[in-house]
Amino acid sequence: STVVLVFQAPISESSEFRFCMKKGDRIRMGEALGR
Amino acid sequence: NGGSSRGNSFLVPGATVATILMLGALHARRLYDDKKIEESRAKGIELEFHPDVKARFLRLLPLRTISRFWGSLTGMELPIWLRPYVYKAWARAFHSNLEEAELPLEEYASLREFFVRKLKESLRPIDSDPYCLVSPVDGTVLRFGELRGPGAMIEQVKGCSYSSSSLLGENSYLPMVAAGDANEESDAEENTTRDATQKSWWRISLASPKVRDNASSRPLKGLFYCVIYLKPGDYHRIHSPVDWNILVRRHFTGHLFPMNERATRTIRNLYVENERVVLEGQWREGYMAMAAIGATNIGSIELFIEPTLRTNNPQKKLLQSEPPEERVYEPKGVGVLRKKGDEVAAFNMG
Repeated sequence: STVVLVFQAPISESSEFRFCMKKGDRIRMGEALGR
Repeated sequence: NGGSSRGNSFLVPGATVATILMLGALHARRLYDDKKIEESRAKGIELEFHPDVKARFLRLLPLRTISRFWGSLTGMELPIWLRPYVYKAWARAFHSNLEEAELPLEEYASLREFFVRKLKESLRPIDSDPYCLVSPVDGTVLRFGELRGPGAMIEQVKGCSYSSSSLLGENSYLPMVAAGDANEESDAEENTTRDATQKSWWRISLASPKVRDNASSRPLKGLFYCVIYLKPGDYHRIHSPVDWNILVRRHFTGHLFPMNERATRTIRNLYVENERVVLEGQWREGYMAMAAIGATNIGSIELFIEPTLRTNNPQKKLLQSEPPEERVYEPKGVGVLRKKGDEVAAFNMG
């Protein structure tokens, strides 16, 4: 099973959204995907 | 008679040994393949899409029926004395952490119940930064990035992509995305020789207006995606990634192909062919959608905000062209509020 998220986030210079994990990383519920 | 009974006494153990050897060989081959894939990934080699005969064969199998049968089988109540043995065997095979289960093993009546077990309180602290988006599940991050250009395509593997609108639904409230990145767009506006469609914004729906900074003509908001795969041993409940208002639910009936790594490399449009439930709404930064995609072994999706929803139902004929069943949550435009970390759904066996 798989979950796909699609979302809007800021990309302006002052506040740019960035993912904080790498492809293939294990992630747990509640851990940050991006900020 | 004597010869016949001697033959039978040889046949049964012989067939058993042969079956065990065959299964062992298949398992060894699978481990070898997995190791090769891991080695390639470590070297930074991208796996490419490569359809094979096995993938074509899968289309002929009644996978939805198999999935429901698997669900009935695993839903059978087990004797209390047997439960710890079965669940420990499952945990050993699929690397589950039994220490995390909320209840003692004897209290899960069936494997199906054990599979969607809750976790002990506060085992998964939720990142409280209001500007962060958290993982809704335990799993492996397969892909992520920004959606750009016409079609807003999400890559399944190298050489095979699917459009976000076919994943989420043609009626989706998906906002417009820019063709090319922000800088490319600015350049395009100055370059009149470039194709007009490349520098224009395209839309699927006007429900969410584009937001742009007039001074720099640079968009303020982008559209991002993230694909997370859950292995059979993972915790299978889905939580809210942010504080958001869920406005719409869409249920797409479809196939129930396996969702493992091999399947993503061999079955075209896997994510848009499989049965799935899509939730759409708004968070502080705009649009938010979450698609829960089923597989053969985990065929049904349970929504805690809509307990009456039934997925993986028997159907006489599966029509891919059938529009999804949609429900708009009340009150219209507000929907159902879910806080970051709240339980939203669960994947069930079968």
